[in-house]
Amino acid sequence: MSNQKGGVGKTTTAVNLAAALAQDGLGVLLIDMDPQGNASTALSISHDDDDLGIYDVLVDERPLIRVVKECPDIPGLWCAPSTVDLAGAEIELVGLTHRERRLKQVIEHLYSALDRSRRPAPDYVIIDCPPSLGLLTLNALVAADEVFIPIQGEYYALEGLTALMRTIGLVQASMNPDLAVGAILLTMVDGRTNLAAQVAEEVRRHFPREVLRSTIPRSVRLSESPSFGQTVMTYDPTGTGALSYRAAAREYAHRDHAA
Amino acid sequence: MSNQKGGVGKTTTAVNLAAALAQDGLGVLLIDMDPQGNASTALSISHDDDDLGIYDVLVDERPLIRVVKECPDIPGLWCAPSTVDLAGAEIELVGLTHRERRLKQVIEHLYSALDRSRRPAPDYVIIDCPPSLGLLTLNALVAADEVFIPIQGEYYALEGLTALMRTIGLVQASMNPDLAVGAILLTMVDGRTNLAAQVAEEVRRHFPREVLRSTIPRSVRLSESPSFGQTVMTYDPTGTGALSYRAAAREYAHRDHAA
Ligand SMILES: Nc1ncnc2c1ncn2[C@@H]1O[C@H](COP(=O)(O)OP(=O)(O)OP(=O)(O)O)[C@@H](O)[C@H]1O
Ligand SMILES: Nc1ncnc2c1ncn2[C@@H]1O[C@H](COP(=O)(O)OP(=O)(O)OP(=O)(O)O)[C@@H](O)[C@H]1O
Ligand SMILES: [Mg+2]
Ligand SMILES: [Mg+2]
Repeated sequence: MSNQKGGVGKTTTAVNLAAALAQDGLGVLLIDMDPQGNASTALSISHDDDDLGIYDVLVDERPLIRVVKECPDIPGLWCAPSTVDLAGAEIELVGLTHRERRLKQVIEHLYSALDRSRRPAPDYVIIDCPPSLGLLTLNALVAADEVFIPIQGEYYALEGLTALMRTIGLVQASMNPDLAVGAILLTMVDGRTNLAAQVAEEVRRHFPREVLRSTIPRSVRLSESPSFGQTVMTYDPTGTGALSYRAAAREYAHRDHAA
Repeated sequence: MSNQKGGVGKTTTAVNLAAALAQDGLGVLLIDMDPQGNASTALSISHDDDDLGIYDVLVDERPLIRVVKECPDIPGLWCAPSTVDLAGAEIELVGLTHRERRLKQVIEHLYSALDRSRRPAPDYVIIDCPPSLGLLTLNALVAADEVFIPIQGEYYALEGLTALMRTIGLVQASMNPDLAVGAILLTMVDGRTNLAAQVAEEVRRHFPREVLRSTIPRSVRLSESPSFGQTVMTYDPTGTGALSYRAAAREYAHRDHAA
């Protein structure tokens, strides 16, 4: 889940897509790679100074299986939380070996550990990224099969898309040739403004295959739910936020994914 | 202009505050430290691959005076643009000497160069930061007298404020003891929701002296203006966006600033 433009709905999409997929019976692991820890908060996963988190996995090489916790609200949805020391990781990772591949390696170790102990592996791993193209996001792009890009119907969003596509191209060329753009999702869509319609048209023109037909309208319930430590799927299950994220999750799950 | 939470209105506040102050007759320099280059776009300052920008100043040590350009729309408002190579600066700066103080040094050189050639120095230098607490933002916090914090009436905003205050405290303790919180501004305020009112009340309770009385309402004109390469001050001068930023600029300018 990546877009270096801030506030476009990366975290909101990551947690609600993960919840919708888990409610459909799939196993989902959400990795919170944003030092802000918003996804950990939204899923009510404790991430205080004394909790283990993804920082301990990336920098101190603890096994990922040790830090994941199940979301109290939604069985089948697990989360590797972000703790406050992750803020220093961008600078600390610069001096470490395999600095861009650490996340890829720990996910592979997780899958082989689960395989050995005959436990089911997650069907989806969703990685929430910070609004930047630094080493934390780079680790996610190297580890991922696909990039999921939430985008707001705003002018700055178009500018950002070019820079993001350039970075994805660089990663494909050197570190992860199989990386594909899995989906682009229009978020916080306000039907009343021309600007949103113009941006949506522009994005559909450039990326006809990647843009999902489903879009997410602006909805207060979506922005209230994290203050109750819930996803909108349990906070307001019949509202427009939950319905639109459920439709987007189903449309995405039925796409023919990168093998 | 800093807040590591994404999409809270840092750039919108930086360009419109700068424009309002310049229209009141003050000299203003806006430094775009965000690799996205949104502030440079909003002020119609060219920032292509062959333009000089703040990257060339920070990493290649070109004088700041060589890269600033005047905003075509608003006399007295100058901008040091962000170019695409700034995206690599966070990693490149890690290995350089004085990596956190480079911006402070170049601004001091600018002031002494202007002083020697008897040219007027800017009354305000406004630095637009990216949504992170890495070396680019750190450079801004070390160079600045005050931090101006735009904040949205959203739940994740409160979580972000604690992390930001901790970082400001660290900078005050070691690199810039005179750094103060100059102002906190509530942006994209939507009067219809409880959430926005609750967040505003919480912020005013914790920071009664810093929060400006002026707030910025949500307004489509504000988000349309950058697509015309204009600030809202010239795009829609009598609309709510321009009026509210002009009021915020006047309230801020009349505060008793850090000497
Ligand atoms: N469809 C929506 N309707 C209303 N509010 C929304 C919607 N989607 C997201 N929000 C709110 O908008 C803000 C930005 O969303 P979010 O934090 O998910 O974006 P982000 O891209 O993860 O931000 P960052 O760049 O800081 O990581 C949040 O306060 C969120 O609650
Ligand atoms: N008062 C407002 N009313 C309506 N839209 C606004 C308002 N303020 C900002 N916006 C829009 O909201 C989006 C986010 O604002 P902006 O880009 O200024 O935030 P930012 O904090 O600089 O983001 P980033 O974290 O990516 O640097 C932009 O598309 C902008 O046009
Ligand atoms: Mg986020
Ligand atoms: Mg910005």
